[in-house]
Amino acid sequence: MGRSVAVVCPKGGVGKTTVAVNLAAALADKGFQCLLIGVDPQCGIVSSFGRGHYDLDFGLFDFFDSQGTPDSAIQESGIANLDFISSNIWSREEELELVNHAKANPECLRNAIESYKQRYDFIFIDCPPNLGPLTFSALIAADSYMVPLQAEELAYRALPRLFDSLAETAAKGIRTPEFLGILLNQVSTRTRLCASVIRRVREEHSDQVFQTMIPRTVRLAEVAYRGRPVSSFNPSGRAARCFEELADEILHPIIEA
Amino acid sequence: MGRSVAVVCPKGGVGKTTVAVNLAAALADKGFQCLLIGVDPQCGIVSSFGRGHYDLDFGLFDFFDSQGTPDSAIQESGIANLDFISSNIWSREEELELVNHAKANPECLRNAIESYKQRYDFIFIDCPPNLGPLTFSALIAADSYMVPLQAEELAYRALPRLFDSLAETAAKGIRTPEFLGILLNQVSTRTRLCASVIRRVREEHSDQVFQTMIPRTVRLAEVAYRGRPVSSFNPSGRAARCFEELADEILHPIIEA
Ligand SMILES: Nc1ncnc2c1ncn2[C@@H]1O[C@H](COP(=O)(O)OP(=O)(O)OP(=O)(O)O)[C@@H](O)[C@H]1O
Ligand SMILES: Nc1ncnc2c1ncn2[C@@H]1O[C@H](COP(=O)(O)OP(=O)(O)OP(=O)(O)O)[C@@H](O)[C@H]1O
Ligand SMILES: [Mg+2]
Ligand SMILES: [Mg+2]
Repeated sequence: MGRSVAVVCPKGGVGKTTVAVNLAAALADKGFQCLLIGVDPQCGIVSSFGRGHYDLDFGLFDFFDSQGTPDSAIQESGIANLDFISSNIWSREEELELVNHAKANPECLRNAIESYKQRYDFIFIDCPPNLGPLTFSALIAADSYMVPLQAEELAYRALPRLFDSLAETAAKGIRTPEFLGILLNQVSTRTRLCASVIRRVREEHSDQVFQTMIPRTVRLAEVAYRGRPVSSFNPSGRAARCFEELADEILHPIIEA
Repeated sequence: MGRSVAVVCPKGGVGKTTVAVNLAAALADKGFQCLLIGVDPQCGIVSSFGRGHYDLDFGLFDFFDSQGTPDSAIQESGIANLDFISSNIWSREEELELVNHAKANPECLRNAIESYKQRYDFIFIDCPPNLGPLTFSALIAADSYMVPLQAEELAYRALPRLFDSLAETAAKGIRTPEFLGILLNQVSTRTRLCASVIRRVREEHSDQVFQTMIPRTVRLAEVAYRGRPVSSFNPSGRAARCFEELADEILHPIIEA
């Protein structure tokens, strides 16, 4: 019975897509059936597997538009145990329409995900960098959520807005996902700014910050360039090992439960 | 008579806010009256000047909501010749409402900017990382636009969507802004990926890429941490000098015209 995790942060470029792709790949490498769902109009998931948005005949846009079944949107990633679905849109109008679909029918994604849970152990939902209808749709669809955070000032300042919005949603009696934690990403050990952000995040969120921190490494920037997760082209490198540790951290509470 | 420039890129974290703030500061240092308008719900402009969103009694949200005059939203930045206006929103509902205001009344920003042109030489509009109604509002309000681009694969793949959307808008007879150019940002000279992206961008966009490239430097990440542009705390450093050169590149066509 699958678990769905929304990968969310209203700040741009913190690493939502990079984390979703490589964490899903690390769990797939351990034998879990994983599905990645890209609800970001930017289609970052598609690029991360070396495909063009035009390669997808069927995607999120179509099934939000009630065409076809949720299954028709599933694509093989080329990595064992790992599939994906992406928003297959291009123009500004399509982006507007996708957002309107999500606004009009926020339950649509949740219903599809309930059906996917029969066949996948983990479902990761890659969100856009805002708190709009697509992100909201993902948050009400997911069992839990995690927040990648670039260890820099502007990303750190984005956090309160996310947590306040979730608290507000919960106060209205809407079920909100369980918080798995903040994942510090693009960590560079040599700068004081980075150390300052990490210290403040750990102080303010103590046990809700993953132990694993993902370093800034060009290997992760290369994922979209090579069209494969880092565990596929550099399995013994530091980045791949970090995502393996992160996968264990995700699995740990499940094993102990 | 002022010129307005939209700073736009549908990819998150490429440096829109960092470029808008530091370029406006570099022009302000040269004696030009500059105004920064943050239409991103994330309020990155506010954080970059060391303020909290709650410090602003009046912002974009209010004048989109037709309260007060465009002038009531103007804040002093603390830097000579440099003022700013920010979206003063917080919750998810306010974000939704701001976007709806922009959708219902896309001309609102343009009319306000026309009035600002009487007192400012340059007006920079910092856009959110998407092609939604707020970005659209900025693009139809601006005389010109520039595209900061992180020299990495996912950012590079975001470009065609932006240009296609603008071409589509122009084809409908809607006036679109003049393209000033792509600004390569977060350039690290030592990685092949970076060099590959730069090469492809220069090949595909030749004379529409700024000569100046902004390096990845912790000084720029510190702007939001210190709450001041880099020219204010490190005027002789490389980052400040790059923005000075960029300001000259912006001024050059104007001088020659
Ligand atoms: N740990 C890392 N080391 C090096 N580069 C990274 C790392 N994490 C992410 N990147 C790179 O930083 C850029 C931003 O990452 P990514 O696109 O995954 O962030 P995002 O939060 O999904 O962005 P958006 O808000 O646009 O959806 C990408 O070019 C990516 O390759
Ligand atoms: N040249 C640079 N060198 C080092 N850090 C940089 C540089 N440019 C931007 N940054 C940092 O990278 C992060 C993203 O930059 P910024 O917030 O300006 O991008 P953005 O495009 O405005 O993001 P968003 O899409 O969320 O609006 C910030 O933490 C910023 O301080
Ligand atoms: Mg992304
Ligand atoms: Mg920004």
